[in-house]
Amino acid sequence: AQQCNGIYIWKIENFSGLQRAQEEERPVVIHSPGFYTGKPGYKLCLRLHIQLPNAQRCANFISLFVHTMQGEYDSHLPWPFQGTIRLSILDQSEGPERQNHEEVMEAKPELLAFQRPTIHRNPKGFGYVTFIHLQTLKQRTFIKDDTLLVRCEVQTRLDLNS
Amino acid sequence: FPPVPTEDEYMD
Repeated sequence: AQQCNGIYIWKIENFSGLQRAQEEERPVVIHSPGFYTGKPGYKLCLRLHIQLPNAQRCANFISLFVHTMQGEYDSHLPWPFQGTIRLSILDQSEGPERQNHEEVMEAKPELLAFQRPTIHRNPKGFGYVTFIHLQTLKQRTFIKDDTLLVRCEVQTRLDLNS
Repeated sequence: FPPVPTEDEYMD
């Protein structure tokens, strides 16, 4: 999936099916398709967990991570990846009081998660174990037509230099 | 307090 200025929207449909699996204590881990931060740009993907009700410290939380992937521009890009990543779960309500749930994180170039991937997807990701609690999802229209929208907005050091 | 991002390993 290509980008419009470094923003990617991941549509997660049949979200109630994932919640049912979690309630039945079945692990829920899904990955987004790979997407590029630009042309040229880094190839990334997202990983989402719905933590089980009996998980230590993070029970019933949605975890959200970013992984680097092998991309077609890798040999022309500076490594490690440096930049700012904003992760959001979008409030799908109409009206002015719409409020996304979001976190902004700075890439840490010393971490393996931001080194150039040597296999299809870097096994190391970076993000939040406790991104949002399932109860918080109910407080706004984060789920509409049984679909959750996760947005990833990437501002790479590359963009800043160019 | 806002959550702190961490590195997390996952392999299929």
